[in-house]
Amino acid sequence: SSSEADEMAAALEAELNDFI
Amino acid sequence: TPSSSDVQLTEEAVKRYLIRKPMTTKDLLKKFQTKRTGLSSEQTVNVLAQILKKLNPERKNINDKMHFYLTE
Repeated sequence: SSSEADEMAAALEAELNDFI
Repeated sequence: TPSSSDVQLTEEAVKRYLIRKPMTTKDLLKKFQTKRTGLSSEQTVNVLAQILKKLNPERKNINDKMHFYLTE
């Protein structure tokens, strides 16, 4: 579902936070 | 017939996509959907994060969204 995709994108961005 | 592993989440695959065009995290996640890679959501996020940290792609904002890209 698109909400699962949104959650995954948010989790991925959180993982990359220090790097971004 | 759906296969559990017709797509593989690898550094090479991510690199190919990012050389072709800038992509958001969501664009990348669409390319490596769990139903196509056989990975869990958590594995997908973790593996993709590791690959992106390693590739250290360029970033730019397009339509207010952060996109990653690589040059050859």
